[in-house]
Amino acid sequence: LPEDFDWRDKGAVGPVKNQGSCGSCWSFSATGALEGAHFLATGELVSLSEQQLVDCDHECDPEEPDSCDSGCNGGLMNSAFEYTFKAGGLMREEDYPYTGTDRGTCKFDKNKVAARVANFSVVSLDEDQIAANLVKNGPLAVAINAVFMQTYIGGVSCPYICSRRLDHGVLLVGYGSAGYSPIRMKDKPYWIIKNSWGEKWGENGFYKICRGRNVCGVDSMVSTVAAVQTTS
Amino acid sequence: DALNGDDPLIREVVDGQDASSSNLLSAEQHHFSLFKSKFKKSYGSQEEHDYRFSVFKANLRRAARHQALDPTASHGVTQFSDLTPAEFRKQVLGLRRLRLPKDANEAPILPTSD
Repeated sequence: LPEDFDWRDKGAVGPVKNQGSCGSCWSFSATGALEGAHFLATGELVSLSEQQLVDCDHECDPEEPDSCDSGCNGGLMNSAFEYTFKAGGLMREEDYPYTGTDRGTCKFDKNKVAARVANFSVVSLDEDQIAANLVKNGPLAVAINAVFMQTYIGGVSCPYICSRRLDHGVLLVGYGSAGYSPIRMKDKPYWIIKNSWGEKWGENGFYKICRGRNVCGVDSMVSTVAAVQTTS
Repeated sequence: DALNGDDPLIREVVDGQDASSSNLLSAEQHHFSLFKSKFKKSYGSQEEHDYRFSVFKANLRRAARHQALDPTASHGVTQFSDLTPAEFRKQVLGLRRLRLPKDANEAPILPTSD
């Protein structure tokens, strides 16, 4: 495993987006992972449509009937991959732009699919396996507890205490071996996370959280997705 | 100069303990007006404005607590500083479930040495 790794340096990460006042983080996490996988499969970085997931994806977990993906009321990245696999893929952002509301009808056009899911899976709660899947398969869809993110401005977040109750979906794009923290006077390895709250939040829209002890549950729900190798 | 805050080395830190002193309140009001102009916030009524100011003050104290609990990052005023924690969770997050579907496919174990 390389000491440091960042898919942003390799062109696999698109611009930071903004979900607005809508609980649709799950759709941004899912499109970010599929955009990266599509880049690895075709060499083409395409911005994919979260609004298609918000409007059209109501995939449920067979075990929990009331847990269907529900637009601005929440969803799950794995269910979004399941929907995308069944629907035949996602359209480009430009063909199905984001509105930040979920009152629209589904306007999916099968003839305008830009990226397809080949398969997706869950990575075990093991930081080396997470890093290896990141390096091998591209950016990963991860869940996290976002309580400290409401006031986060920058630096490597490493709270002494943080709930592991997951409430936010984001995209893991890389990791660093040492983010210097003057207060603790030592280096701290960290994950690099792309958020969906616009570029003015955090470090140009990104968040750094320390590795090593599943802080805020960041290692608990990690998914990797593979894209079909066809160009759109 | 240092007393009236011109000295760039002196950074005004809002202390959550003493909420009664007038200079603290004026500091909070100053932060709030900076917040409103930076994030282009406007409220429909004086009542809503006053309520959001009270939420903002509570979030200043939360940011101070977060800073104490998380010293390797910096915490402070963000575009969400006028939202209660419950509003923040409902409006800005959106993870529906707390665990993965049981039939989720497990990724194969990858080599991590060499």
